[in-house]
Amino acid sequence: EMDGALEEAFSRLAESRTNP
Amino acid sequence: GGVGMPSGSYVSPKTVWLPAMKAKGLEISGTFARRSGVIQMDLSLTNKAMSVMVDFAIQFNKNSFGLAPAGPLQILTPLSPNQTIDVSLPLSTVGPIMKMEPLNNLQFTHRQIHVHATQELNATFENTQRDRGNCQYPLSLLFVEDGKMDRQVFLATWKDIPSENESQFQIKDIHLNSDAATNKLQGINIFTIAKRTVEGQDMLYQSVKLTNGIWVLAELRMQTVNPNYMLSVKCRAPEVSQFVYQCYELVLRN
Repeated sequence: EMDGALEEAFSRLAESRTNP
Repeated sequence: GGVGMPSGSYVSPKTVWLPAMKAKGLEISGTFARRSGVIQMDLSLTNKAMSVMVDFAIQFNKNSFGLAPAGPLQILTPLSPNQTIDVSLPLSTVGPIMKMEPLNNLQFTHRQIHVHATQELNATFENTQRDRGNCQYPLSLLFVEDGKMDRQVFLATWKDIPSENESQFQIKDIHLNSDAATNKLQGINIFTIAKRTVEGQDMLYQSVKLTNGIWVLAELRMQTVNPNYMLSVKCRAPEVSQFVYQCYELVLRN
C-alpha cells in the first residue's frame, strides 16, 4: 500500500513538472 | 574506463598540471579516479632536466572538500633524465577545509631533490626544489557509493528545497536511451530512484551524496525525438549544482 502511494507520488511529481 | 576498472567509471586523460619550465625540469601531469570507493590521484612525473631527481613529496593546500594525500608518494627509485614514472596516490577527505574558487580547485606543492654530478670535482651535490601546481577535479570523485536516497525521503526533500535552489542545464546532442544513461550515471554513483514517462518524455529522478554529506537531487528529462536532455538540479548548497552538471556532461559524452 505504501509502495503504491510512493509510485503515485512520483507520477504526480513528473506530471506537475511537465504541466506546471 | 580502462583495464581493470568497473564499467561506467570514466577517467579523463592526464593533463599537464605543472610544466617543466616552471619546475626546473620536472613535468607533472595527472588525472583523478574513484575506484571502488577509493579516491586516487594518478600522476606521471617526467624528468626533463639534466640532473637525477630523488625524494619526491607532495602536499595539498586547504581545499573545499578536505582532499589530502592518504600517504606519502611511493616513488622509491631515482628519476633519470628523460625518464617518466607513473604513480597513484590515494586521497582522503579529512584534510583541512577552505572554500576554493572554483569550488573544485586544488593547489599543491611538490618537492623533489635534484642530484647534480660535477665531473671536475668528481662529486655530487643536491638542491631541493619546491613548486606550486594547480589542478581541478571532477566533483564525481566525491560521489559516494551509498548515495541512493530513500524514495520517500527524496519526495519530501524535493518538495522541501525551495525553487530558488533549483538550477537547470541543457545537455545537448546525447544519443542514449534512458536505460543506457541510467547505467552510465550509476557508474559514477548517480543513482536513479524513479523513472516516469509523461507525454513522450522519460523523466529520471536521481540522487547523489557527496563525501561531506551534502545530498544532490536531480531530474533528467529526455525525449526520444530530441537529442537534448534537460537536467534540473536541486540542492541545499546550490553552489555545487554546476559541478554536478559537469559530471553529467562528462560521463554521458564518454
